[in-house]
Amino acid sequence: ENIMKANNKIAEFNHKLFDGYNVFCIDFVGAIGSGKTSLIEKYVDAVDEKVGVMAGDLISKYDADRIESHGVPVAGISTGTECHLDAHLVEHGLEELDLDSLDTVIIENVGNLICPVDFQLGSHMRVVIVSVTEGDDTVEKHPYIFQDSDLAIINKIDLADAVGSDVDKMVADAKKIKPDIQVITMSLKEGIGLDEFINAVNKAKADYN
Amino acid sequence: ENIMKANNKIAEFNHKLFDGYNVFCIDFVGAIGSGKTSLIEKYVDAVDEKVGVMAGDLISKYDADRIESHGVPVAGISTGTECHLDAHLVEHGLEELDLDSLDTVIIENVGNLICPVDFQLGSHMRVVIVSVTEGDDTVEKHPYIFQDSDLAIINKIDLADAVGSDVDKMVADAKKIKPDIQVITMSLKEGIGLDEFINAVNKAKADYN
Ligand SMILES: Nc1nc2c(ncn2[C@@H]2O[C@H](COP(=O)(O)OP(=O)(O)OP(=O)(O)O)[C@@H](O)[C@H]2O)c(=O)[nH]1
Ligand SMILES: Nc1nc2c(ncn2[C@@H]2O[C@H](COP(=O)(O)OP(=O)(O)OP(=O)(O)O)[C@@H](O)[C@H]2O)c(=O)[nH]1
Ligand SMILES: [Mg+2]
Ligand SMILES: [Mg+2]
Ligand SMILES: [Zn+2]
Ligand SMILES: [Zn+2]
Repeated sequence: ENIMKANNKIAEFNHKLFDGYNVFCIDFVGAIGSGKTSLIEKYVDAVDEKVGVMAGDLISKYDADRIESHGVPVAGISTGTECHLDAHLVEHGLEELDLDSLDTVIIENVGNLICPVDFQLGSHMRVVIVSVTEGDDTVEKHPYIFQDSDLAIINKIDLADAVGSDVDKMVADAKKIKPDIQVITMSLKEGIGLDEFINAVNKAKADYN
Repeated sequence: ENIMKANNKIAEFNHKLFDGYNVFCIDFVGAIGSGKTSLIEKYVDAVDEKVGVMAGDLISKYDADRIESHGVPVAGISTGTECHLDAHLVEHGLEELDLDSLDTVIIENVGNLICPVDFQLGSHMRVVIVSVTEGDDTVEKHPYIFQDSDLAIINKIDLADAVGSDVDKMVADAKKIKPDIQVITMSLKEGIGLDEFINAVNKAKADYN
């Protein structure tokens, strides 16, 4: 379809732009409320590098304000009636960040486990974040986004018993879909998995350069 | 836009079809994992009327099988790469249900708080279900779907403390968006709010006829 072709062309531009500025770009996808913003907040607090963020949502100010309060530059992208970011929105969002001064850019997509598969954004690494509270079938129900991701995070494991979710099944489902995907089980509330995530990002950066 | 006009025309057909068969149709919208299927399961177990279900999802068999195990007829609609149901999919899904034998049809939409606003399905009542585990900002972040709904459910209140969500704020946010919307706070795990929901449906049916 022409829309995807046009999108992928701009995604390529974004990718080259990041390379030109020597900025590593990570994009986060996940269902509504899976913990995307919480992970960004914890990440920017924990690392020394210069991080910029692009927060996409129906109304972006909620997440943008939360992230900005951690002292990092944020470009909010309000998508209006669209349920996903596309490369074109990202391209223009980048105009609001000073890429010269950044090491890493994180893009938080709109909560959605379906559309982002069709809309690449030009990042170097895609991370999918699901939470146990969505039900332990949420991985097997959404195979395409897992095939499309480099890293999978299963968050809120502190609540697994309360919702009756089997974390091991979720990890196995992800590996069934994409055998070489790295899976991190996480609880941002209890600080579990954050270091593992930071290491995974550092490894991805080292591998890329 | 022409797509919405065409969709709304078919939604009107669906609506008239339900009226012709004297079937009351409820459609459930909500984020991924908010509790839509769980509410359908509890509802069909609790009432005497003849209920048919249309379960929409990327891959519909997971929810369709779960609901079918409660002894009700289910038409599964696999949406493939679409992140929402539309009136055309519902129109053809209805061919799989025997409307002559049913009192109520429940349509479970794909997990999404954005697109369903633009795609009416032809139901008599729209119910939006959010859960406290998505964060207590999830209502204010998605005003349009609340404006578009007749009833709002805030589910999983048994987990409110564990995620630090303020249920009263969520209720107030819904009322701010749509002052006359009915809001039910629910825990399907602990059986809270189910009777209130059944009463709300019965009232909506009585008002309609
Ligand atoms: N118990 C628990 N709660 C968590 C954890 N991670 C995030 N939360 C809570 O989950 C809710 C949603 O987190 P967010 O970070 O806003 O999720 P998000 O994916 O950015 O949400 P959207 O941008 O609206 O799609 C908030 O109430 C968080 O405090 C966790 O590991 N455990
Ligand atoms: N603790 C708790 N868990 C709940 C409650 N309601 C549903 N759950 C759990 O939440 C998870 C998701 O529930 P589902 O009914 O599958 O949600 P859904 O909205 O149909 O999910 P999708 O169809 O995938 O969008 C399951 O593990 C349920 O057991 C509740 O009130 N409290
Ligand atoms: Mg967020
Ligand atoms: Mg469901
Ligand atoms: Zn979309
Ligand atoms: Zn959609």
